[in-house]
Amino acid sequence: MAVIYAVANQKGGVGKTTTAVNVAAYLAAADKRVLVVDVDPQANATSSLGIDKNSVRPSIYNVFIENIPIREIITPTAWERLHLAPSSPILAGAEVEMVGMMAREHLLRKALSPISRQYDYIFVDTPPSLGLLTINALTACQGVIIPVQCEYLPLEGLAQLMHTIRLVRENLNPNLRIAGLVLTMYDPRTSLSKQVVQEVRKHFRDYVFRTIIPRSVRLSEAPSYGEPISSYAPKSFGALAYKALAEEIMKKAVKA
Amino acid sequence: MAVIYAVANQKGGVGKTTTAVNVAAYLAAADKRVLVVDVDPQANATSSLGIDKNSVRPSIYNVFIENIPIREIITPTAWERLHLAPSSPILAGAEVEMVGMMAREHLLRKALSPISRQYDYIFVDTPPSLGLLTINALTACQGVIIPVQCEYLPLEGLAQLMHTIRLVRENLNPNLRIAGLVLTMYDPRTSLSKQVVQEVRKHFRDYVFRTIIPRSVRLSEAPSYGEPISSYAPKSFGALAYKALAEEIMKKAVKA
Ligand SMILES: Nc1ncnc2c1ncn2[C@@H]1O[C@H](COP(=O)(O)OP(=O)(O)OP(=O)(O)O)[C@@H](O)[C@H]1O
Ligand SMILES: Nc1ncnc2c1ncn2[C@@H]1O[C@H](COP(=O)(O)OP(=O)(O)OP(=O)(O)O)[C@@H](O)[C@H]1O
Ligand SMILES: [Mg+2]
Ligand SMILES: [Mg+2]
Repeated sequence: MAVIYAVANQKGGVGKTTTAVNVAAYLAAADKRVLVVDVDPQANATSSLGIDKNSVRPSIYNVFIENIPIREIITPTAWERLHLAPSSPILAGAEVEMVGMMAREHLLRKALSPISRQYDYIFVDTPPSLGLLTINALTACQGVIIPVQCEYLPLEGLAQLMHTIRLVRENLNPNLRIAGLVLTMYDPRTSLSKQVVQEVRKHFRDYVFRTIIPRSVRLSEAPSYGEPISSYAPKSFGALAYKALAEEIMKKAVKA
Repeated sequence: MAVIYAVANQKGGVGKTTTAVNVAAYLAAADKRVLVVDVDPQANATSSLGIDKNSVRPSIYNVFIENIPIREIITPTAWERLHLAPSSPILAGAEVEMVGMMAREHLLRKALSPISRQYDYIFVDTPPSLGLLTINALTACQGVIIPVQCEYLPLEGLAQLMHTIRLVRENLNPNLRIAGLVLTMYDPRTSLSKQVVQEVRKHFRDYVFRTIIPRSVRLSEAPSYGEPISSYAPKSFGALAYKALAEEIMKKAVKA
């Protein structure tokens, strides 16, 4: 059975997609069978893995709204053992359509259960909100990975995110645990970055992954080539950090 | 009558809040009466102006859901002529509640019309999505200001945003124009930033504001002090850029 992680934080631009795609790529490179599920209408994980989001048909939208089996949308990528369940822009209208559906929070969990045996890890990339798409990801997963950009505004949203995780655990998914917080876009030249790291470590203690992801322009260039960092710039600081994070995730079972 | 701008882009972390708050602050410093309306559940614009989002009652949530007059939530800030209609985390549940309401896309437009005469400018800060809160902002405004971070992934979402703007103009707000695209977090040391600027200027020509906002750590520090950059670090590069952008906005009537 796969270990299913949701990568979530309603604050925008904190590194959710970058974390989901690059950790998945390093796990696949370490001989694990990995699936990335893109439930963000922006479909950034889809294009970061070289798939054209505008020509994807069907996509995760059809899994949510028409209940087609997820195996019908899963596509291999250019990297061995790394598969993708792609998103497309039409997903932007899904949340309104899902509001009236029965067991609307469980759609993704039910979709993933028939294929979970075929993977070692499944990573669900979520949009920057706490709406039904993200709730579906939190209901389907065992652990949530929370990227936290080393700046002030992203810190503010953590209390709200923890509150939502607690609600999902109490009402929808008793197994939901926090796999860990990942500090991203760390810039050692600024005191703000250092303060944020201290603050997050003080509050969340051993829920914080030891690996810190540095700000690295190679990481922001890689998606324009449709490649994970492990393929685009494997010797860059960003690549080495995501490789170390992938190893840390492999060692750390989801925290009980 | 106030000129009403929505600051919108469904891509997360591109500088929407930073742009809304700092342009508003410089317009107020230039003797204009300015209102910032925060319709993001993260309430980052609220805390960036020194207001505690967790003790705000009532907030924009009550304007949307209980139809209370917006004047009951408007609060002055520490800066003269700069007012705020604050948000609070409870807004996260509003979109689901609004789905079944009559004329749900027009709630903000109706709320703003009685007070529009008291201001020269109104800036609406939106969440990173194209849901009902952002649609309300696009329906209430005359012009939309689109921050574009100088990186690859934010470029991808522009087509989808333009599509949504067209739909709103055809179905909800015939006056809706694009006031301009603002290039943000520009880093002259990376070729990626330069490529993005060229790409955006080529596609959107004179819809792109001349002022480019540089990456400047002072801009990311200011919110932790609850101050706009005009007060926190008025001589920084980020401050000078936002001051120039405010002047450009004052000169440029909303593009017909
Ligand atoms: N460590 C890093 N160093 C430099 N740039 C980064 C880093 N991580 C991510 N980026 C870039 O920052 C931007 C935001 O990252 P990303 O899109 O992964 O965040 P996100 O949380 O998925 O955003 P959204 O909320 O829109 O889904 C992207 O342009 C990305 O390429
Ligand atoms: N020009 C800049 N230079 C450096 N940091 C910046 C700049 N503009 C914004 N920031 C910082 O980058 C982060 C993202 O900016 P901001 O929160 O304004 O984006 P947003 O689009 O409003 O995000 P969201 O999608 O979550 O609403 C914040 O931590 C902010 O302080
Ligand atoms: Mg993303
Ligand atoms: Mg914002």
